[in-house]
Amino acid sequence: VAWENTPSGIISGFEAIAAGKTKAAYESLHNYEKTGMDYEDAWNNASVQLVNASEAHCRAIITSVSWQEMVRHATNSSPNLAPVLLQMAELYLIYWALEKRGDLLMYSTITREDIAKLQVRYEELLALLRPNAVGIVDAFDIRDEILNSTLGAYDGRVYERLMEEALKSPLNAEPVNQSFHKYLKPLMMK
Amino acid sequence: VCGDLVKERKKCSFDVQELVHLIDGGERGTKERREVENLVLSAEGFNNKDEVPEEYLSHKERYENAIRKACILYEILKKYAEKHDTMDAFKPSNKYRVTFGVVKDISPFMLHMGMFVPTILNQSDPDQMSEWLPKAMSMGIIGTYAQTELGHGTFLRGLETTATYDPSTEEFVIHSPSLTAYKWWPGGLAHTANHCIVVAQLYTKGECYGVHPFFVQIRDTETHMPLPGVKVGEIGPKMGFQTANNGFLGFEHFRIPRRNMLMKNAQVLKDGTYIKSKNEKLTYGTMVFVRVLIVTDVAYELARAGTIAVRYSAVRHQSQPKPGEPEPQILDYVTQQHKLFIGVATSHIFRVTGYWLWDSYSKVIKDVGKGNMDQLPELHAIACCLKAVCSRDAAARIEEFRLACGGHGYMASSNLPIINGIVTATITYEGEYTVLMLQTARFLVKAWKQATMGNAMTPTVSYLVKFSKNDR
Repeated sequence: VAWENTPSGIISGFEAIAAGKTKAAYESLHNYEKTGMDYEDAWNNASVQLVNASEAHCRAIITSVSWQEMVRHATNSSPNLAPVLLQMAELYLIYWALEKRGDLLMYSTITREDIAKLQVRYEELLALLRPNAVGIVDAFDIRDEILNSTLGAYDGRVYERLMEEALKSPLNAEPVNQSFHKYLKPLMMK
Repeated sequence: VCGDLVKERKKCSFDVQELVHLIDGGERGTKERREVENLVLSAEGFNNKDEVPEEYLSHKERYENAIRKACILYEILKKYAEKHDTMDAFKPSNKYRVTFGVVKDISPFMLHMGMFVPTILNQSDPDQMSEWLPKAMSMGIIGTYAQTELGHGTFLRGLETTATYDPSTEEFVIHSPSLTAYKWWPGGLAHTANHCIVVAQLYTKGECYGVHPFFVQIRDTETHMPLPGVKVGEIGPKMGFQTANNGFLGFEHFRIPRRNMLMKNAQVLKDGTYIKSKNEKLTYGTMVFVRVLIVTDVAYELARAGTIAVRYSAVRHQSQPKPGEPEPQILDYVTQQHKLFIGVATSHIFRVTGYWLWDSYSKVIKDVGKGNMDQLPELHAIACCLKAVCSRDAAARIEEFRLACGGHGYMASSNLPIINGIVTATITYEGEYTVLMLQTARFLVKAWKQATMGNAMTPTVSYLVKFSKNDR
């Protein structure tokens, strides 16, 4: 299958990886059996490949289902929001295509040039998402009480909150801790 | 509001409220969620500004505080839920995440609503359900789910706790034959629950019929003292989940009535005759249910951690790449964007995938109710690998968010360490990563064989057909 540097091309690529790894694990399992091993021992010997096949299968499902769902949401969204949803979905696909470039080179017809183009597109997507980054996380609409964070509150008073929280440490309730008189001072006096 | 965030919000090219509604599953969803949040977070007893932060409390105080808050929270949510369909509360989009605004870590009631109630719903017969469910829903009894033992977790057939039927008294005798047979881990088991679902090896007429669930009272409902023959306590501090009240539980020839075996599927008659379940896979329903919910749970934790890290990255300025110019926001560094945006995108991806999985689960369970089990193996396989991969990816992304916040991300007050602890635990509980992947692999191996034979395939593995042509 000719490689396409598109979301559906990447999804096909993940399916190719999953099929390739499943086939390899299946064959490995049966090759071990052919040596006279019973099925359980063959399974144990092939288990690293079997786990890899499952992971690849899962990535094929996540990429295909999520792309389909994000496109559906984008179709029903305003012209301002739709591209942002698609940018996030595409970023996810390309991130994993780049992470799994070795597998894609093994099991699909992707080339080094295609990978270089994906890298460029990935950097473009980061730049496209940059102006909306705060808006996107604001849209999670998580109240400060639920975030429970000095760094993430809506008002961005990061340093003030860090100091306010630090001052709540019970050690700050008194200027000198009793351990000074009990342990430090005797040590210093020796 | 910090000037950097004001500028960032002005730059945004879309209507934030539109995306809020999309995430909540519609405007109505947002309205309801906010209603619950306002109700809970304005209640007395929570978020007292003079309160000592949870991190400074002792282990015991922290638990007691979590129980106090969880009880107030339950009362508020109960009143609210009375106006709504009970089952709606289980839908991933409707789960009230507001709990985190009350208890920073995990609620000791987590397993009550998360496992105890769903098991009663899925595995008890109509008479049992009508007796136990109202009590559980009203917190007349508090329960948990005791399956894992000190010596065995994943390998269910290896569980040692026994439930031996005595036809002379029409009772089961629950017994822990060794130290390794002690139940170990269930949340809320230590000092919170007075009942639990105990998974034990069923013996009747001298035969062992494998593991089955039993409804067991472990503490007196008046005094809360452990009942005679029950040894129960807490397992101690962990990497995270400090307020989950994880416990141990052992039995010494402890007797329960015959009707306390959950009998929707398999049954034991008065004379001890065992009636086999029509389909043994049905008993895995609760585990699948919880795995389905974990996918949307980790999506939400990614949203929390992502919000923290992105806002901080807009506020924080660092270095001077161009001499004479002000320090840029760290959000402008592409390496920072690389750390952050994939995590934020992953939250959306896991949420929509989790909802798709929930819809698939609901459809399959409906079919199972009509006696059609055809889709059950596929659902089990996909729920296993999605739970495993999503929890592990989420933990990696959250660690990346923490790293993106530099030293301040290591502060407990950033909340990233607690979120990290919560998500890391999901990789292990309700099915450990590798074990679940191998479960999916069993399905895949069978599927590949079918594909090479040119047989019709179920939807999630249909793609294998085109790649198996050469093997046909």
